[in-house]
Amino acid sequence: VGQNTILEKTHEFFQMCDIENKGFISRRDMQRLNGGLPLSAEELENVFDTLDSDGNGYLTLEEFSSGFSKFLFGPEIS
Amino acid sequence: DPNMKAGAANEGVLANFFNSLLSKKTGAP
Repeated sequence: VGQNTILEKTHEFFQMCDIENKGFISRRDMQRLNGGLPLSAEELENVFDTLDSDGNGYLTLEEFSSGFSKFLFGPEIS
Repeated sequence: DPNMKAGAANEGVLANFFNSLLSKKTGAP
């Protein structure tokens, strides 16, 4: 899979969460996915906390893509 | 190491989340 494809996917997924196109994902946005994804509210909360590496309550595209890379390539940080 | 355990659990949830997004994107029923 090329790096561009991964970037594209990251953007697509980010936009699926950031439905208001704010440029970040809030905890509330994450909870809105509850109906569309087979994950419980608690699991979504867990995903949010895992992705929100600086713990400021907002997921940026950078944090989101770093989480996506971890999912794709494992937790190794280069 | 409890941190490692929590990390592994989170990874599972993360994988679940991204897999769900992937299947949603591909339009799987």
